[in-house]
Amino acid sequence: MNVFRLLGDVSHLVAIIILFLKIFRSKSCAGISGKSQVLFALVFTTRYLDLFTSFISIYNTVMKVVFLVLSYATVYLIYLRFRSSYDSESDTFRVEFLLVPVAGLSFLENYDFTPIEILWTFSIYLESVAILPQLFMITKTGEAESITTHYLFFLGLYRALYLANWVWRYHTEGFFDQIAVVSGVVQTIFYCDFFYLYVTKVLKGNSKLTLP
Amino acid sequence: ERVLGAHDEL
Repeated sequence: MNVFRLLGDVSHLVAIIILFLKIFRSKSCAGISGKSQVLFALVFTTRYLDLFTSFISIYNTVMKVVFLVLSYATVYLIYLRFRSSYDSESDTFRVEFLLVPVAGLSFLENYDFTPIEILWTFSIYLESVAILPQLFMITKTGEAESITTHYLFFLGLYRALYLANWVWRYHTEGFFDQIAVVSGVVQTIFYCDFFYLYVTKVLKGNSKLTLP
Repeated sequence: ERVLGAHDEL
C-alpha cells in the first residue's frame, strides 16, 4: 500500500458517499445517470468475485463490501425508491455499445483465460467507460448540480491517483499491471474536459455547472 | 508481470 493508492481509495469512497447522500437527502436523483450507476455496480460485482475466495487484508475486504453495498444501494435509490425523479429521457446512452466491445475485448486481451480472470478484466475495461452515460447526460441537459460535479471530480481523481500509484509501484517493486494501467489512462482521459470545466467554473463559485 | 489471480488492488 502507498499514499497514492490510499488517497485514491479514499477519493473513490468519498465520491460514492457524496452521490449516495445527495440522492438520499435530496430524495431526488435528478441529473444522475442511472445507467452509469448500474455499470459501476456491475464493475464491482465482476471485480470482487474473489471477495470470499482470496483474503488480501481487512482493509481490502471491508472496502470491497462497502463499495458493493453503496453502489447497489445507489442503484436501488435511483430505480426504485426515487424513480419518479429519475430523468430517463436524458439518460439515453446506448450502454450496449459499451458492454459488447468491453466483453469482447476481455475475452481477447486478458492475463488468463479463466472465468474469474476474464470477469476481472471485463470489470477493468468496463470501469474505464462506465462514466460515459453520465458525462453524455450532462452534455445533453447542458448542466449539472454542483454536488454532482464534486462527485465526478473525486471519481476522476481516484483513478488519476491510481496512475501515480502504478508509477510508484513500478519503481519501488517492479509491479506493472498493463491492463489496469492502459484502462486507467483511458478512464482518466475521459475526465479531462470535465476537470477543466470543474476548475474554471465550479471552483469559481458557480452554483451549478452550465455547459457553454 | 502481475501475479495471476492475486489482485491486491480495489
